[in-house]
Amino acid sequence: SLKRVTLVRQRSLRKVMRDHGQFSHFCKAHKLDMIEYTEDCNVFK
Amino acid sequence: EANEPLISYLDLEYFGQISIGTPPQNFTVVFDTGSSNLWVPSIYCVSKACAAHNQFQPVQSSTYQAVGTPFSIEYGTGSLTGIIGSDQVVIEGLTVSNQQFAESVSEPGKAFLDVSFDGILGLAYPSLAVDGVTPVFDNMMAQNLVELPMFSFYLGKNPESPLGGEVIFGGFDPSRFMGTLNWVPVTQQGYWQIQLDNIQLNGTVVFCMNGCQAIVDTGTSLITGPTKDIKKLQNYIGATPVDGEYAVDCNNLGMMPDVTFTINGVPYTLAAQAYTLTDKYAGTAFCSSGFQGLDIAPPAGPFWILGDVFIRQFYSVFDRGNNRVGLAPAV
Repeated sequence: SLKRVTLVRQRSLRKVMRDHGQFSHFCKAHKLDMIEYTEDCNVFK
Repeated sequence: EANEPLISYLDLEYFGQISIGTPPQNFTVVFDTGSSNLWVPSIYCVSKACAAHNQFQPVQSSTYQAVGTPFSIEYGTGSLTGIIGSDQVVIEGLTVSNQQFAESVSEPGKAFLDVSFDGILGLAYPSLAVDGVTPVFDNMMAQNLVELPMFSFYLGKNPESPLGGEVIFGGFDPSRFMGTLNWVPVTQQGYWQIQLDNIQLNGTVVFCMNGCQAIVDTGTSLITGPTKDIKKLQNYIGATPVDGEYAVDCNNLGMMPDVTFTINGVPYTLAAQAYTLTDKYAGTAFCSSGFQGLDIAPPAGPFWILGDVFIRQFYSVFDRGNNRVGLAPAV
């Protein structure tokens, strides 16, 4: 009676961007500061 | 006013399939215990992000009914807006009738352009639902589609494994965990919120000394906590800023401290291999911290978020019947 839903696991967007050397650009574009956790990090809400 | 969902879409890795309408239109979604709405892109969406994903076409569905309530979710990079409609939703053979869901007509920023999922299926409590829409699992319970009012998550540890993970509706699978489930009461019925007794590093209580709140959230990939605590924690584990994120030396994993979350008197210990994310970057191993600072403002916060980094190690059962979360070491 259990309904199983299979989940696939894929590379995260962060990893994909990192692969292409784009993650730091993305952070700058969105004013993300993963180090100092400024209020701009609200993107993760 | 509804609370914002907590979705760190940058790190999401686990996705499932659902279909909406008659005949079925397929969508890849995140099963997210940190929000309560179902949304997918609409065919009427004008954003580039929508064009890159499956889009729901209401006119192609004989079971669709318009509702028309405006819908909006705020993200840091913009807002997702749309309208509410109603149709049947099929999840692995379970047909949920008259499910209201949001059809997004505008999606934020460029980030959604590249994500692997089309939409989100929220599994938190109805109090979090934007527009007061009844969540999918509440309809499953009301329509007697599940034998028990609970669902459970297994998230695979090995990225190379063909089975990425599994959600079970209506119960749990003891073969996915070791020992017995430890049940933890839900302290607030919005998120799947629980009480943490304390957080230890190598057996010493360092954070959350007098207890604190946490949510168990499959829509958050890392473990988050108050920024002042996480900054110290990154320091304790030896994480240093590299190209905009906290990284650790992959050769040091064996020397890094265990991090233990004590919940309802039971220790849940994460070794360094569990709380670091190992990846290859420019041909070499790259290890990043699985912790991230995130301040959740009162009255909802502050709280810690036990995301996929935690759930990968501890099979998680979400019991709406008894308002509790069951945890046990995942196999």
